[in-house]
Amino acid sequence: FPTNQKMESEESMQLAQAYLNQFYSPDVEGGYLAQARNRSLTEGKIREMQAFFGLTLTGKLDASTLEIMKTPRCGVPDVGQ
Amino acid sequence: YGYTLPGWRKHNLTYRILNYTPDMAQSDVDEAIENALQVWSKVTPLIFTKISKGIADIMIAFRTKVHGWCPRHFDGPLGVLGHAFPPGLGLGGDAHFDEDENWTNDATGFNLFLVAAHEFGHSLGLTHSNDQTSLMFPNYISLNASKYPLSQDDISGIQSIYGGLPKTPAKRKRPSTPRVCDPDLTFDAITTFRREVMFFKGRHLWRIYYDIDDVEYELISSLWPSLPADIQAAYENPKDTILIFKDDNFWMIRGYAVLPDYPKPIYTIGFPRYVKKIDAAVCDHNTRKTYFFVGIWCWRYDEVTRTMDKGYPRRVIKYFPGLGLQVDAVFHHKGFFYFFRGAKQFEYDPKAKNTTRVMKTNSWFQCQEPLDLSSGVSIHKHNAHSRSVEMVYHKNLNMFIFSIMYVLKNINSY
Repeated sequence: FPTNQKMESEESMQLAQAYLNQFYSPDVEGGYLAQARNRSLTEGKIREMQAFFGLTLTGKLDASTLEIMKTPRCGVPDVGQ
Repeated sequence: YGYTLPGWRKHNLTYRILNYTPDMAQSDVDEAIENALQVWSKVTPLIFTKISKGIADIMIAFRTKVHGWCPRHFDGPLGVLGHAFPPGLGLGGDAHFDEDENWTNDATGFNLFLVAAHEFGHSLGLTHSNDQTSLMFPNYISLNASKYPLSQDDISGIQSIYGGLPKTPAKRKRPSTPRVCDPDLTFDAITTFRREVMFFKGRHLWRIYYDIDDVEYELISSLWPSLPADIQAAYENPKDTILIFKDDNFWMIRGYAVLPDYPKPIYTIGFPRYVKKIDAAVCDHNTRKTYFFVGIWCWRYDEVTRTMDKGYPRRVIKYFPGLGLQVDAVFHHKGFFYFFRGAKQFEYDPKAKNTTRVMKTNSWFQCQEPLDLSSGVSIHKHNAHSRSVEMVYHKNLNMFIFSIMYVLKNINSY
């Protein structure tokens, strides 16, 4: 069980990262030093996405946020230009 | 809605279909694209012309993954379906569809007409809307493609860039009077009101009574002069009050009096700002929970705590299986919900969570015989009770048939 759950959450995180890169263009940096900064950046972008869709602003990958991310959609970003 | 200005600086725009998806017949693709553009030309001064060579304002293509110089890539099946660029030169206005999706002209895969209509919204300068009922909401929602897909939010958005349709001198139309026995009759809103049910349509309402076999037809303004016409939702709450909704306002009525300080904005009930109108509402008096229907979504309100329940909105199609996507009107009677959508009525058992019967919308008016409640001047003016009209009609007809039978029988016996 624990192994599967870990894999599932890693998959969700990857999906979220791809989603945010596609629609919320976060400037995610590589390397260990940038990890903490990236985490808060990701949380901020998730909040932005949750606000747009009228979800509760948690900054976390909860079930309703993931559901929206998995729904097929238009490829035009919601924010930015 | 959101938009980028200035949009196209001309109203005559060209489009070109660069290639076709093998998922559909070419003629179906042509039709889907043409219809998708017409969605926008119906509410703006824009005119679209198809060309088959050269550079068009809107270049349409089916592509996969990384494609050409396009800065946005596709991702294989599901995920991203399409993208389009705001008005401008080069890629501006162009619309691309992910060839890795299953494109269809019905609801089995992704409906090309609906996705194209959304993408052309971008091609014309609209950005995504956070109104869940709008076509410009970014997530794909399978709507009835034969119906006009724009919400008021989409129309307001596109008209804020290009203005409305050019005005043409039109003949003055008489407001048509709805006929209660019309098989295609739809209702704006329905509510119970003590011992009766009120069916709202335009400026009028029909009233039926639980214990009297009777129907009344009258102007809404004759009951409540301060209420507008074309109301959109209504329900009776457990405190002997009815709430009437139009756009983002609601009125409270007790007895025959509209309470002071109304209308109030629907946000005071707990709706977020992006909700602009309510399609239907009903209170389950057993659970004291009220359901609000907004497009394809359903919200639940607790009449005891006077707050919106958490975990909502939910999809109508999932929460009330068997009903379809949207609801025109609904009321609660003897433990059942009666949902109205188009010319159909669904009797729904909230305990068993299933649809128990499907009926015509006018089943409450006993329309087996030709009966036009709204056409008679006397009915309109004096609230005459049509049931008695119908009874006389039946009696005369029965007597006539009986007389013929009697004469024929006598002839035969001789």
